[in-house]
Amino acid sequence: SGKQLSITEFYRSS
Amino acid sequence: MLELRLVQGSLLKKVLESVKDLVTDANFDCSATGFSLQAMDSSHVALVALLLRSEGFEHYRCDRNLSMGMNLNNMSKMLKCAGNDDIITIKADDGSDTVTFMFESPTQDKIADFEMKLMDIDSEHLGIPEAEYHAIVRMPSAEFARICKDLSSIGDTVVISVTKEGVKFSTRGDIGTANIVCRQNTSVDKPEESTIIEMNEPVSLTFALRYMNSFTKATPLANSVTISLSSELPVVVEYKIAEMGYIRFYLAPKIED
Repeated sequence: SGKQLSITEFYRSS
Repeated sequence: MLELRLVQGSLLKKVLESVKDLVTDANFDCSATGFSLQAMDSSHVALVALLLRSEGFEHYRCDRNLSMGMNLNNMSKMLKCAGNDDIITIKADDGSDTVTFMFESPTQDKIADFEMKLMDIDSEHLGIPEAEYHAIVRMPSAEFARICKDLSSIGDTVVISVTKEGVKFSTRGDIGTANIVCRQNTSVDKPEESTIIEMNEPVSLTFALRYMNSFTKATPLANSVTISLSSELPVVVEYKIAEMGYIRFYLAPKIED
């Protein structure tokens, strides 16, 4: 249940 | 030329056991700061960041920054051949496509070297800025592992809520629901057995238990675990590695559809 967010939605490539 | 001698070789064995099921292939980066790794799981839901600081090694030589791509399952196979009391040395020559793990028994009567093939890994490196968290919970790592294991027999997700009452771990599944509340407890004699809750604001987030359970494979590395929660960020589950650094697991939350 619910939508799984992704890590890349929070942190950008450095 | 790279040569890193780690007297407490068991730490590296434990690190591998804690990440190999989450990440298949990863680049280990070596610099003057230390030996580090940052990798995401294949679905980009979780991220692991490891740092073993150079000062924690008995001998640390890294002439220039080096990134070594390794298959973690193969690396784990090799490190399993090291005894728990063995000293482990990681060696690589510039431009080489192999890395050597040398295992020395504490009495120096057995010395083994295992050479492993490196691989080219195209991995994305993410910038993770320092952040303010709404709540930070420190609790015994074994207690956290027990909670994740127990809840995963009931449901697939855990809601972690921090209020002034304490930290609550909740799940629901086909057979019913479960709630476990841990209150702040600093009165115990041993600091590693205490639960400390720093709360700036109440926070409640939902996470997949499958990943949380995978993170708890790091439990043998530290007596305590720190869980940092913010409503706008992935949770950070951190295990400090004695006098050397840390292993941090970042997990993106689940939200209502």
